Amino acid sequence: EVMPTLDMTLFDWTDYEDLKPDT
Amino acid sequence: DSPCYDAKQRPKYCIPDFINVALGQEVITSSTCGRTPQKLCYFLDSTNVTSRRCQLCDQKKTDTSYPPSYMTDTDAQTCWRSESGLTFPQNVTLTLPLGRRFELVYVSLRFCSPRPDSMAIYKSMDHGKTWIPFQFYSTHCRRVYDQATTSAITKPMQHEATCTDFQTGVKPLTKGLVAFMPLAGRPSARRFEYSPVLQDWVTATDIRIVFNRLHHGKKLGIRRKTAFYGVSELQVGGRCKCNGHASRCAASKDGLVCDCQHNTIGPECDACKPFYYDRPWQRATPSNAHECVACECNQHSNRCRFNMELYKLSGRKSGGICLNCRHNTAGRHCHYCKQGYKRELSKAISSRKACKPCQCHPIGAVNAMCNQTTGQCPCKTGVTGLTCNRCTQGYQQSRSPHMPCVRIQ
Repeated sequence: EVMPTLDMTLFDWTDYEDLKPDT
Repeated sequence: DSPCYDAKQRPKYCIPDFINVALGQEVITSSTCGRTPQKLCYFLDSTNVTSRRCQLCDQKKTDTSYPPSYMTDTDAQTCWRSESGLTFPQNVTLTLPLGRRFELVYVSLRFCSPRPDSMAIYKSMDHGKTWIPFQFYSTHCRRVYDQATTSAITKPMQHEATCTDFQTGVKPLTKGLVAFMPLAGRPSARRFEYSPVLQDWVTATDIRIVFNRLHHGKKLGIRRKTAFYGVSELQVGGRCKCNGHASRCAASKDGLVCDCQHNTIGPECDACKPFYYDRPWQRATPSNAHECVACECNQHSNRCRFNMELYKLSGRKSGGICLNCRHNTAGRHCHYCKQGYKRELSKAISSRKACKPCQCHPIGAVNAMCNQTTGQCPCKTGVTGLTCNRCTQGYQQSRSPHMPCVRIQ
């Protein structure tokens, strides 16, 4: 089974603003 | 057809043509007759004292002038004459700047007077700043030069001047020769190409000849008052110093310049061309041309430097280190991909596209550095895929970018 790729929109960036990639 | 390469284009030892360096050059003399008219006496016959003739030397007229240029012109008959009436320790010097470094084979003087009783030849290797004795000639070596009369030259002294009474006799009274060959009688002369000591010994930028004492006396039939030093021909035979890396020494606006081969440069081919730093520069020998070799940078750099430690560690094969590797490559030879890039195995390492970005997932991967061969990025717990972009089986995506995949309960 091929797992789906990580969905960036599902993450809560509140505490990880610095990790958030530029869109 | 270059003499510096064989038929298979392999480099080989080569040297420029042998030339008379003095020909046409200006000789600087400390004394030339005729500033005020003077009587000078010479001999017509080389063995007969009664063949003595006297002439006036007067620089005001061409036919009674004997300038220094007569020593180095193409006419072997014309003759430079010093002032007469010189007494020891008054001396006369001839200085010949060569303009560049030469390896000398001989220095010879043909006299139109009796040869000197005592004379010395010096050389300079720094364009006349310092002078090194090359050879002494004297009937009285100890008294005039404080030197022993040398009969044989041993190995420890083969880079030193010696004193001899050879070629100092008063006869021939005219047309006598003094010829000095700096390699003659030196133990390592036969293996000159392998002897740095003798290579240094024959190297000169200038030659100076000092006439210290005239033959004179009633018995000899030479009167001091009218005696002089006269030279019809000064020859300095040698080759441009090109260290075995050039077969031509061509005239340019900077004088004679070696036409350097074997990837060398410099006035004496004494350095490697830029980017040819994989081995240290060496003088060529007949058994090994010691050509300079280009650094191996896989076409990702055109700059490199030499490192002696690496050269020794490689068994004296390669010491070049590439600088500023481009196309995302790294290493001494730009032979692997720099961090953050992976090797594209379908391309040769010399290809501009040999290295591709890892493209590690910004959240799924621990960092952006992948395995350079496989391209595998370092994944966080529960994350999988070459770029760490998926949750592994039994894990599901969380809301935390810090821990993007969590075990399914």
